[in-house]
Amino acid sequence: QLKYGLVIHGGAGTILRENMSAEAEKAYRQKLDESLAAGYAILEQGGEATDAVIAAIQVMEQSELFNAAKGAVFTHEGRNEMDASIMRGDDLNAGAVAGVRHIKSPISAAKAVMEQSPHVLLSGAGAEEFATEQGLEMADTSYFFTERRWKSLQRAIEREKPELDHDDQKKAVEKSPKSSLIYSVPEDYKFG
Amino acid sequence: TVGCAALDKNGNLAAGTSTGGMTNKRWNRIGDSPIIGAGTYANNATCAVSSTGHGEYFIRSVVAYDISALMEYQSLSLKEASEKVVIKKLVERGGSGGIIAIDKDGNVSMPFNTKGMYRGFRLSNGEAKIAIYEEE
Repeated sequence: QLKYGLVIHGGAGTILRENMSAEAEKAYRQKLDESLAAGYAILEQGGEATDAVIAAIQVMEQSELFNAAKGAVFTHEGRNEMDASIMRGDDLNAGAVAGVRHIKSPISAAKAVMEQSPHVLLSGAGAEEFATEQGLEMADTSYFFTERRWKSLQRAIEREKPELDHDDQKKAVEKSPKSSLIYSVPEDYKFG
Repeated sequence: TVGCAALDKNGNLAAGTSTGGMTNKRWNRIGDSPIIGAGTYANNATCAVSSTGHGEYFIRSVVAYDISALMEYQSLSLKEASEKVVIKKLVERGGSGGIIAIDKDGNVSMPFNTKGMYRGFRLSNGEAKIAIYEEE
């Protein structure tokens, strides 16, 4: 039987062991494992690669640990503007959304563009209108808000520089909203 | 930025990427994630790729498609092609980040040129790994 499987990422940057608390590292590894398990379960049952991709990504989209959907970084104006894309290798069909603010799972919107429209990339309000018509779940902007990312924006504004994903390793003490556990997580500074 | 590339039992490949973009971005800046061929690409003849990093460089280098093209036109392996693009070409152009990819035979590659990348894979032959740091 043909080998099957999946591979995932949750962002790159200046991620150093000495700047990662044991609690934060455990949380990241657990969530990555959860993502792999979600995607693998679909493949194991004979599901399609596209569905496995969606399942794996949605686990990370729903986690505050990663820069996607819930936990997305902020623009200069203090907004979350999210992008997503998907492509299938059998027919080279593809779909994407850019600059969306209310779609709970941007990757599901990308899949809808791929499968339910003749287009490849929809952006902004139009993309959200399309997602609504497709019955995708929408969310208030507060769903995507995290204190960690908000503080990161304030620091970036002070420096007047943009940032990307997981970069730099200043320790930041964050308070987990779920467990009240105090742990340090790596900051995300990547200068454009 | 999060992403996934998968190979199913029917030999079909797919790749996806989802991101919040860059902190403090302005002017409706869009990175590579929603741009097919730059941040995401899949082709059953070669591989499926998802990228993370400094988007402008990934766009200019058409990173995801470049890996597939090197496999298709120069017959490079996934490992050779992905490392050439991420470790050599992207670095020469000043771009930082990484990619994850799986090819039509189930080989995986996760090269990056930063200090770390949250990453992992799981295959039907039992191979599996989760890693964060450069030395892992």
